[in-house]
Amino acid sequence: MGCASSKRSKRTPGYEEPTVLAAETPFTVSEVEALYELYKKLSNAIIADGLIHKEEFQLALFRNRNRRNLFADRIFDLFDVKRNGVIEFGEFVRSLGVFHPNAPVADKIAFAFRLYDLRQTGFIEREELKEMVLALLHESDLVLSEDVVETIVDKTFTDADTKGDGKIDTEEWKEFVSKHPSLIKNMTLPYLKDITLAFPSFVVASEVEE
Amino acid sequence: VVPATMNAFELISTSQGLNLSSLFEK
Repeated sequence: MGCASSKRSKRTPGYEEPTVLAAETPFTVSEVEALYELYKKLSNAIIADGLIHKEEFQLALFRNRNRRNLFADRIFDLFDVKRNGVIEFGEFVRSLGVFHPNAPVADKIAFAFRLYDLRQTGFIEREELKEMVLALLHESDLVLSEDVVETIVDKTFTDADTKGDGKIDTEEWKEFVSKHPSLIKNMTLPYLKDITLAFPSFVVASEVEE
Repeated sequence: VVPATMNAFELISTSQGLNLSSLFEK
């Protein structure tokens, strides 16, 4: 690795060595190196400081730096493990690791639960589910009557809240996902399997030969 | 058209904000 990697770590706070990240995630060292090329693009798109700010995340997702989205905000907050308002390279790779096709399904189910637990109470509450449905309808320019929205939320909530205590806990969520596995389809990114093949252009700039 | 019997989480999972594959598209 030599001076290039140490030069990189001086310039970019939160940078971690590919070997360390590869040891803790489903990625290989060269895949982490390839992810670093992607990370460099994203983290310098608006503010050239080597850190992904929310506007840069929005730009990458929507091609629009100002587009707000409840779910993208939640993803950003979960990626921002240190809660310092930016996504660092180590956080980026570790969080993306959950989306790897080889990542344990249990990790994907747990991540989705934290995603939907908007107020981080350790439960998914009915009001949160309704808030997310309304956010989706708004995002998709779909208009539904209040009754239909309530019916959709009620039916899903009753199905999931098997203990009937008015909130969905992690156990109930695991059970619910096992009945409806498509609910976590977003939690797997096929791109991440052999990312160096999917994006050869990334490999050109990556250092490590596997 | 959204059927009233639809699973709310299924509906939510269609959000573009949850589709990270666009991070990887050129």
